[in-house]
Formats: sequence, C-alpha cells, structure tokens
Amino acid sequence: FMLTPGNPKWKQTNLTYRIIKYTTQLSETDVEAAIKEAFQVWSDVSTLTFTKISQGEADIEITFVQGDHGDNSPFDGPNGILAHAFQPGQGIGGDAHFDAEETWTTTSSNYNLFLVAAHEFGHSLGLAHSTDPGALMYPNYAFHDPSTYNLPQDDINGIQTIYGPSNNPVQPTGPTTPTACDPRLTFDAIATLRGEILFFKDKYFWRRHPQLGMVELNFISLFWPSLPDGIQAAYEEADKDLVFLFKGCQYWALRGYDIEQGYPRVILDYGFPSSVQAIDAAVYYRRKTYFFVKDQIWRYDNQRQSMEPGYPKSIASLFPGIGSKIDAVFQQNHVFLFFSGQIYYTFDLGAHRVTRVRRSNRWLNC
Amino acid sequence: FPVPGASPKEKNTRIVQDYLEKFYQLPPKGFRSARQNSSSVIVEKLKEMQRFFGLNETGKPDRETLEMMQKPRCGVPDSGD
Repeated sequence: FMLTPGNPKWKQTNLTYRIIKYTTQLSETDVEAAIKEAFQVWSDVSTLTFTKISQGEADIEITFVQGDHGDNSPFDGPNGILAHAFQPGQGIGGDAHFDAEETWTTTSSNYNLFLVAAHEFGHSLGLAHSTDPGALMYPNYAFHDPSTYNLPQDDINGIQTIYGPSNNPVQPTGPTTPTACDPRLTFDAIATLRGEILFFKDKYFWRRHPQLGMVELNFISLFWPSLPDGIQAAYEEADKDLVFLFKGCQYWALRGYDIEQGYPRVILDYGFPSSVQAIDAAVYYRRKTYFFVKDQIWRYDNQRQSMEPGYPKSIASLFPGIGSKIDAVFQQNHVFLFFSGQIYYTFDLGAHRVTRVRRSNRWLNC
Repeated sequence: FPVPGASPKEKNTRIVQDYLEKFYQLPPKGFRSARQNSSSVIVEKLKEMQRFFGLNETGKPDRETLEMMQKPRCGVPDSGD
C-alpha cells in the first residue's frame, strides 16, 4: 500500500458525506446503498465512522459529472478513467467524482459502483494507489462479487497505518495476494486450456503461455464473474474443448470465457457416492477421467459415461511413487504432473514411474 | 492516399504520452523544456510505470505495457500528488 504524499489525514474520525448529484443509470436507492456499503468497507476495519447528510457541506462530497468539470482533471467518456477523489482536506478535499458517462451497475457488468466507490474513498481517507494487484487500492478496475467482498490485508494495513486499529476486540484480517515466487506457494487446482496452463489459487489464477512461457496473474472473477473463489480441482476435456472446475459437491463446465448453460451441477452425476464431498484433483487422458480424493483414485469412463468398476483404488497402486494427498494434477504429452504442497512429481505414463521431482513454483518461472 | 487517422505507431505513441502525462507527471508536450522533451524522460517515466505494475522494465511501449495502459482505472495519479 502507499499513503498519499504528505500523509494527509482527517483530524476527526466521525466523517460526514453527501451525495450532491446522482447518476441517471441507477435508482437513488441503489446509489445510496452502494455508497453506504463502500464506506462500510473502511469503517469495518478502522475507527472511522461515516454519516450521510442531505444539507450543508460534508467532509466527503460525492457527485457524478462528465468531461471537464472544473477541477483540472477532466473525465474522458466511457471506459478509460472511471472516477477520481481528492485527499483529506477542506473544500474539495475528500470529495469523490464519478464519470457520469460510464455505465454504473450493481452487478458484475462494468462498472460496479460499489467497488469503484470503495476504491475512491480510500483516496478520500489518505491512501494512494497500491502496487498489490489484489488490493482494492490497485489503480485498475477488477470485478469482485460485492456480496462476498473482503477488504484485502494490504488495504487494511494501509488504513490502519493512518488511523490506527479498529475497536474490534479481534482485529479484522483480509486475503493476501499470492506471490508467484513465495517458496511456500501451493496450488488449489491446475488445468490446461487450449494450450495454456491455468494455476488456480484462492481468488486468482496464473495463466502460463504455451510458447512464450510468460505467466500473468488474474482474478478468476475477471474471466468468470459467477465462479466462486477457491476452486479445488480442474481438468480439460480437450476433445470437447471444455474445462471442468470443481468446488465442494459442485462443478462447472467452461468453454473459453463462457460457463456452459445448466451449471453448476453436482458431482453425483459422475457416480460418486454421497460420502465423497469434494475432489482434490482431476485429469483427463484418453477418454478416461482420473479423480483424486484424499489417498484414493476414481476413474471415470467418458465414453460409457460411468465410473469404472473396481474403483476407488489407492493412488499408489496406479501411480507408484505418488503417495500423499494430491493438490492438483495436469497432463502434458505422455506425463502426468502431480502437485503436492510445494513439490511436483513428473509421472511418465509409458515408464510408469516418477521421473522428476521439482519445486511447484518453477511453473511460474521462479 | 494514406488511410485517415493515425498509424498504429502514432496511435500507440499517443496512448503512452497521454497515460504518462495523466498518471506519471510527464509534463504535457507544450510545457516541456528541451531536456524534458528528450526521449530519455519518456523512457524513465515508462520504466516507472512498468515498475509500478510489475512489468518488465524495458522502457519501451511493448504489448503488455500498452495493454495495461488501456485498462479501465482510477483517475488519481500513481505517483506524486
């Protein structure tokens, strides 16, 4: 996180706000709800309180304007710059301006007012932009489901540096952004997708480019807004150009950017007994799908569309040398790559043995 | 006759210019001294932006840098007041 140069802050912690001008794209009720929740993101983790007033001058004045609106920072029409806000201080200090030419929503469609407002109020309170791509104060817009939004730890650290800890007996904490080269990094799930490799972690995934080997970190919600965080298993059925993602008893089918109609479904579809509540890892190979659950393996026949008899078996009985619980697995050429903790094992399907053991984050160019 | 509108290179130059002026305090074209006009200032500002976003600090408007510059964002600068 970064504080605004000069470390401006409000002397008082009970601040007032007033919505001067609304957008015509949302009802006033929706705007007021989004603004209220956006302030609550900050009051939940600090000693700050925010009171809405309808008359007189407020500390933080909120307005929807377009183009050149007299503050020497003109807006630029749809997209591009969405909004801006001023550091704590008198007059325009603390005020937040939203580009009236943007499409403001209360959904995952661009742009969700709650998320942009919560970011701008960070500036109104004295925060500058953060370099943490998972932080609320990161400059670029990224959608997250407001109903499950948790202020990231980076932003909590920032606001508490300015205004001190919250009065909560237990200090609130938030998600931290995984860093590729953290030696403790483990993966939740891995799948190939049209030649790329997707490494899932919390609410993120890294995309590894097939030829260039370039790796970029993205939010899951950037590509699939309705998917949950914390995907647990994933596999690509390349014959059908589908990727299946699993969390708990549910699973989704993706075709590129789109989630197939009729999902999520339940894993009972595959013929699992109800005792199986979640899947640790999955991989598809030659019209069979291998499911890893704790130290056991199930094999599904994609042609007959049923679980094969004689399963589950122990993982070690089919893949000697692969013993403990699997976090993730994917197939490349004639090998399965099993990831368990910070280590991955290359299992040669022809030689039927482990041929290599390496650190997991090598796949992220570490 | 040339196709109206800027060539891709000119378009990219404008994207870079505009972004660095807005968010990295590159002095607007008309207000730059000879030194500031030199391409080295732009290279330095580009590297500052690439460092902020964790991109390769090439000092050049490469693909990933241009992509980042075209993402919707907050209007508050990333450096300075």
